[in-house]
Amino acid sequence: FTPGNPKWKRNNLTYRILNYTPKMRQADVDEAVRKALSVWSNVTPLTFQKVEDKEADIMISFAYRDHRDNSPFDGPNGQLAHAFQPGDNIGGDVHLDEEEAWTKDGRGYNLFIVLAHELGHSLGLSHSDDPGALMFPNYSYTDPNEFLLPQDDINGIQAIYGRSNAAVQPTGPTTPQACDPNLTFDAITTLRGEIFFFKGRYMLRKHPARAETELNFISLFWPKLPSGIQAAYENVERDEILLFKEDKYWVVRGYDIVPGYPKPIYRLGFPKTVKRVNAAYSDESTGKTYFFVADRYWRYDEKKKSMDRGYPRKIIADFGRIGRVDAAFQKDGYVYFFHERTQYQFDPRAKRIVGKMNSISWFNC
Amino acid sequence: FPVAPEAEDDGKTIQLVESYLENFYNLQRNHRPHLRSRDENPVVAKLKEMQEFFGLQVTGKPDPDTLKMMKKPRCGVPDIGQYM
Repeated sequence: FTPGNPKWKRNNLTYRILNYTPKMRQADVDEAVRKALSVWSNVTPLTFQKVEDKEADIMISFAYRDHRDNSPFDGPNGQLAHAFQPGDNIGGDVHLDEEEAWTKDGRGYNLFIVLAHELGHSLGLSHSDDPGALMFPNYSYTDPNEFLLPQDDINGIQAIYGRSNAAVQPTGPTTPQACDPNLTFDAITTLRGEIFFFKGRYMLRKHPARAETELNFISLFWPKLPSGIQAAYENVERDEILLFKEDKYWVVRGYDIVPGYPKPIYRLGFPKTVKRVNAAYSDESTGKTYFFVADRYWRYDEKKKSMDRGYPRKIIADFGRIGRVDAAFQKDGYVYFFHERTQYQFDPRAKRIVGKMNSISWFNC
Repeated sequence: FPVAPEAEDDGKTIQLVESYLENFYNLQRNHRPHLRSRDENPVVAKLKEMQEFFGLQVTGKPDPDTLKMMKKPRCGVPDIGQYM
């Protein structure tokens, strides 16, 4: 909250777009503004009406360097925009740095994301220290089509204006905490000696030489990848990771998605009855990759680029009582299977489970 | 000025840190500490406040992780205090 808890005394607010950036079509700017305002009106009783040619509560404009509000912009990057807390005159106004590369997608800076954040200030919110919150100070891209207002921001704005009038109260995603004992994972893969744990739109990154775990948005590394990755594995020989969601998969090399992807998973040899892959890991020493789907698994030969004959087989038949597999990866000769909050350490040589841990055992909690 | 041994030891770092703390953590522009003051160096104090906010290790020094965070594109509203 902003000190002094400034808020608008009315719920029906007005806004006006004073000028436009030449870097985007006016219709796209209008749409970005409309969508950004709906982020907040969807979760509160607030309404926003567009006005022309007169003073509005929230005046939105693109400004250049010193624009006479004692807060000059600093050119490309750095400070992208700012907004003022509720109040008369400049109160509630949003200023966007004209020298930024404003876009409606993942290139440059997404206008919708920045506007939604600044409008949080216009309504009385200050910055949040939750790295997944919209009101976190640093810019981070999320595909506007996938954007959901996080719970931290919903809690903040509803503490000021109350809940939405909607019959069903909206809820939002929470930010995963590495040491949350209830933390489960969508997918896990190794990558050049590190381990990446995927969860929703986030990935927790664990470097063997660093004690702390780094939390990032998937989009920070791969803006074109969707959230909610369901399976992943590393092909060490090709220095690639393969990521799966529903019936598609992507091949990623470093920061780049290999052109031509995503492709249907059926190219790998899955029957059409398979709709998604739950987990995968690859055994570098044998060149075999194991895919886990429900209670069965397939084995893929990376050299022949085809599924081995005799599959699928029952997971329990060859890996023991590990139940459904949410995520898996291989490290230092052992395979780690994750099922909800439990992790099984499997020895492929002895063909048996040799350890059972909590899912968060890698995070030095 | 406390500088972590691995940090770049040039004016640009100092300028980045000071302007970041002035813009977003209310570091007063005339923040030269008084020689006999018992108070913690204001820059160190503000650095710690910023490191705590971002979940960084609170070292009070401009270590690489802290400088990396300060270089990220962000909102111009301060992280503390009002914005009027």
